[in-house]
Amino acid sequence: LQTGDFLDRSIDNLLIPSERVAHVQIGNNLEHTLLVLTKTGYTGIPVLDPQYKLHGLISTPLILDAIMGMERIEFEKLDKIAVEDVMNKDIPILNTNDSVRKGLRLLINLPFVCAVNDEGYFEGLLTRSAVLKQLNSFIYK
Amino acid sequence: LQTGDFLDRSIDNLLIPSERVAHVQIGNNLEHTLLVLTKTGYTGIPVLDPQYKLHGLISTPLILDAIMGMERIEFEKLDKIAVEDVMNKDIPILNTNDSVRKGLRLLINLPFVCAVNDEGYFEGLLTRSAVLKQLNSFIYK
Ligand SMILES: Nc1ncnc2c1ncn2[C@@H]1O[C@@H]2COP(=O)(O)O[C@H]3[C@@H](O)[C@H](n4cnc5c(N)ncnc54)O[C@@H]3COP(=O)(O)O[C@H]2[C@H]1O
Ligand SMILES: Nc1ncnc2c1ncn2[C@@H]1O[C@@H]2COP(=O)(O)O[C@H]3[C@@H](O)[C@H](n4cnc5c(N)ncnc54)O[C@@H]3COP(=O)(O)O[C@H]2[C@H]1O
Repeated sequence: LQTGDFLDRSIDNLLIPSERVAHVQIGNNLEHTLLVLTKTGYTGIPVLDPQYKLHGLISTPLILDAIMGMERIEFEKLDKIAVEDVMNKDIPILNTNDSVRKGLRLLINLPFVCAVNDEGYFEGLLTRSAVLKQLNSFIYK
Repeated sequence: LQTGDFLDRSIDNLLIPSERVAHVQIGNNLEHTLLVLTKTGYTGIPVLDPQYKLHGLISTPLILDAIMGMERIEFEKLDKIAVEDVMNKDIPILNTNDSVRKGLRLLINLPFVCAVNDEGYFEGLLTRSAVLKQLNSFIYK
C-alpha cells in the first residue's frame, strides 16, 4: 500500500484548471453571484479579479446568512450587497508545487482549496473528490 | 501504512449519529427547508418521516434550480412547493455494518451518505471529512 509516493507528489496533476473553474468577479452583487451558483450547481466558488488574483470564496450558506432577517429570508436585498462584503477572505491557499499530503490535511475541513502560482495568480482548485479518487485507486492495488 | 485493517472495519464508529443530523420532515415546503439549511449552515440534508425512515436528500442547488425562472430566481414560489417533489430520491445508502471501504467508494462522488439499520431506519451520516480525517491519521504513522 504505497501511497507515500503519491502523497509527496505535487498537487498539479490533480487540479481542476482555472479555465474549468466557475467563479465570480469582485464588483458583482449577491444576486448575480446566486445566479452563477444556481446555473453551475456548485455550492461554493472562488471570487477573482480580472487579472485572476484570488480575493476570497463565496458560498450559498454565506449568501443566505447575509440576507437572513428576523422573520424571513430577505431576498430583495440580494442586488444591494456586494460579493466582496460577504465572501470569506480568511482562506488557506496552496501553491501549485505543494504536495498532495499538504492538500489532504486542508481538505479535512474544506471541500476544496484554491491553488495559486508563485505570483499569487489563481491556477486551479484541489477538490476532495480528486484526492479521494486517487486514494481509492491506491487502496485497490 | 496499514490502512487495510481500518478500511475493513464497519462505518459505525465514523457516523454522525441521527440525533446530531439536521434534517427536514416530508410534508414541509421549500421555504421551511431553506430556513433549516440557512440556520444550520449545511448545503444538503436528509429528508425523513416522523418514524425516521429515509425518503431522500435535499440541497440548496436542488431548491434554487426548482425556482429558477426564465429571467430571475422566483423566491415567491418557495412556500408553494413540497420538499418531496424536489428532493433526490435516487440515493445510494449504506447499512451501519458496511465497511469503510464501501463508504469511501461512494464518497468519491457524494459529500455524504446516509446509513440505515436492517429495518431501513435512518441511523446517521457518513461524511467525507470523517473518512479523510481517519485516512490522514493512518498516513501519519
Ligand atoms: N456538476 C457536477 N458534476 C459532478 N459532480 C458534482 C457536480 N457538482 C457537484 N458535484 C459533486 O458534489 C460534490 C459537492 O459539490 P459542491 O458544489 O457542494 O462543492 C464543490 C464546489 O464548491 C467546488 N467545485 C468543484 N468543482 C468546481 C468547478 N469546476 N468550479 C467551481 N467550483 C467547483 O468544490 C467543491 C467540492 O467539489 P467535489 O468535486 O469534491 O465534490 C462535488 C462532487 O462530488
Ligand atoms: N457547522 C460546521 N462545522 C464545521 N465544519 C463544517 C460545518 N458546516 C460545514 N462544514 C465543513 O464544510 C464541508 C461541507 O459542508 P456542506 O454543508 O456543504 O456538506 C455537508 C452537509 O451537506 C452534510 N452534513 C454534515 N454534517 C451534517 C449534520 N450534522 N447534519 C446534516 N447534514 C450534515 O454532509 C456534507 C459533508 O460534510 P463534511 O463534514 O464532510 O464537510 C463539511 C465540513 O468540512
